[in-house]
Amino acid sequence: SANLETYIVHVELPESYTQLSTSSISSPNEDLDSWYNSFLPTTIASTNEAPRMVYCYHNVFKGFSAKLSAEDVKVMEKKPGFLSARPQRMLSLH
Amino acid sequence: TTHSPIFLGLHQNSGFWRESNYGKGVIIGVLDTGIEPNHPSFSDEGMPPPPAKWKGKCEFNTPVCNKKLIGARFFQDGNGSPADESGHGTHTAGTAAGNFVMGANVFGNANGTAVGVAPHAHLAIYKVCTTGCSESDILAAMDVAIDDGVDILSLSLGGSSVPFHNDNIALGAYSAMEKGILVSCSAGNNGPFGSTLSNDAPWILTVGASTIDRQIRATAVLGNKEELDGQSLYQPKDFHPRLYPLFYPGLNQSDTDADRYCTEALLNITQVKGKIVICEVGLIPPTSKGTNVKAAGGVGMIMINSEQEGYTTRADAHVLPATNINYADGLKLIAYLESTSSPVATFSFKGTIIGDSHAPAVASFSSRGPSYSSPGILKPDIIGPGVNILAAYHESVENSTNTKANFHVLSGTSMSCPHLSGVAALLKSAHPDWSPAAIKSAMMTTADLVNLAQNPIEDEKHLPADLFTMGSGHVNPARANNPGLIYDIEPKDYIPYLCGLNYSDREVGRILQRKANCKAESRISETQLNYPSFSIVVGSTIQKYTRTVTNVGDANSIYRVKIDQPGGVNVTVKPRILSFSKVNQKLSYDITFTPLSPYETPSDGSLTWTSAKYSVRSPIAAQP
Repeated sequence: SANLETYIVHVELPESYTQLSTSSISSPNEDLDSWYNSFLPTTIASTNEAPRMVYCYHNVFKGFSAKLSAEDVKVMEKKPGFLSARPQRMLSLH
Repeated sequence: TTHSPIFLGLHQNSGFWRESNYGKGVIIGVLDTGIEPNHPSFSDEGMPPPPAKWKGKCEFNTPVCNKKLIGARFFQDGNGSPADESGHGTHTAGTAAGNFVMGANVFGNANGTAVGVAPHAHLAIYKVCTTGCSESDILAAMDVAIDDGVDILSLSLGGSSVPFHNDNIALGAYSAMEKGILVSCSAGNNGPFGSTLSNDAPWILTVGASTIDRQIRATAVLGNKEELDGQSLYQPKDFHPRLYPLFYPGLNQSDTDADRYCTEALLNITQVKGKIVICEVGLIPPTSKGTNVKAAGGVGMIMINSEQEGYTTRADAHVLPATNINYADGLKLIAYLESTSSPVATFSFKGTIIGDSHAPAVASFSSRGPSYSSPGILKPDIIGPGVNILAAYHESVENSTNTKANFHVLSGTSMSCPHLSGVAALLKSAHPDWSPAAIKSAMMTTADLVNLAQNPIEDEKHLPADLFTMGSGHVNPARANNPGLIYDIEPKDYIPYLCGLNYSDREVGRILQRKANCKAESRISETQLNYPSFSIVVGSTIQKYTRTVTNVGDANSIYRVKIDQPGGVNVTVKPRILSFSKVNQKLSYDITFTPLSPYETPSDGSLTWTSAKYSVRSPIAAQP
């Protein structure tokens, strides 16, 4: 976990976004979140690893922020729909 | 704030404040350090309930939200609460939309009725900063603020200028703008140097900082009877104005180790004891310098500006008798030190003085254009009050424990941004159908160009401010309410602009949140965007642009063009007369820039459409 940084990840919706829905009762945002989660490394429940997802974004752009290592990002880059990932910047008050 | 509304021409029970119902029905989302909810600035006296569209939350553990403070959220780095631990967010929220609080002051200075610019607007607080402001939290806040139903977003924070597809505030602001939300942001505090702006996307209102006509005057009186006017918030009544010896650690300019900035190294200098110490601005905060001087046994401090700060002086809450004098007076002080073997001085504290005829003057720290990411858009857009602003604070700077009505005086483009957010709220309340671009245009084309002495607005050197320093000028809320014409921009208009920046389809798509195909889109130069100001790079070729204005004034109105040409550039406009017959009618004109000779020096000009009732001005910044 010491190697993890918060990355801002941009993704691109699949051609047919409606096919994302796996359940007729899920909301569009739930579908989106579920799809975002598919980019994250599979966590092993028994290790008590902290959740990787920080935020799923619905309005500002298609993407999410997550705790990732550089290796995680390399794996993620190969997934369809991936656009970019970079460590978040800290901005300052003016 | 206790003086800036009046300085902006906002008066209770009359004029634009009354016409705009003090911002009634408008929701301002403030992304900052959180809020002190129990401060009287956030009382809901006289407030209506929030609009039905409001979907936000109040995440305090106790029921402190009300009809003024309608929402308060925190995020990953928010320490588990929307509570403000630094005061910055309480200050900016109070400035934008604080309710009336009588008898506000700090150490008795800047006394008056504190009130925000839009006192009947609602506040939704999004805590995104503690020690810094993480992008993931800022994005999360903008994401939920859009869903919550805010009308204005106020961000007194930012980073450096980067391409818009990599600028997360620009991305969030674009989505907000598409939903009709105006995003007002600080221009940054990296002035007076050029190309230092943050938040410079054309769909953002980029706000620089200027002075108000109030000084908290603390005068340094030298042994030769010369008086140097400066400012300090702390003006102890029991100060005995006898002459004290002066000590300047930086007098020997060749000694680079000298502690001219009065850092902690001062504690080891024995000559400080019993003296008034001269410190230079820089390296550490002004109040820390005072703390060091006091700890080293000094009796007072004169803080002198560098050439960079010029005439921009600060009224700080020092811990000892002190003053901050301007650069020119600092030179006089040093000349006096060098003229005598036993220099002495004292202080004369004169309190709050209204009537500085240089105001508004652009603050030294206010970041300057041209925009790094899009030099064809003139930025900053506008300036507003941002120097020595009194507003709500989370704790007492006087160590008082018997009141919740704590206030503090702060400076920065953080302070000017919420002033403009408040003005935008007033305009939104008065004109609910105006788009974010229309509100921006109204503020920009009606901005003031002269100071109280009726001279051109000055910069920190008391020289006329150029357009990359002050943008369109100083906001004039009442004039913005009735601009006559507006330069509107619809979200789709930004697509050819973004393609014209030579962004890839993927980069444009990231901003638009859908696939973009710049080959299929028209591609325009930056200057062709229907912006209310012009920034042109003059080469050897003729440049021609089209602008479209919408009549929001009288139905039947005739406007004639008046051109103030930038030096070395011939400007022609066709047609020279625009005749409107109905409200909301749109008419277009062409503007052509022809270089007269090899163009080498930046210069400023303007284009103004005038009718019997209105004057609609667009500044023109020309650079080689």
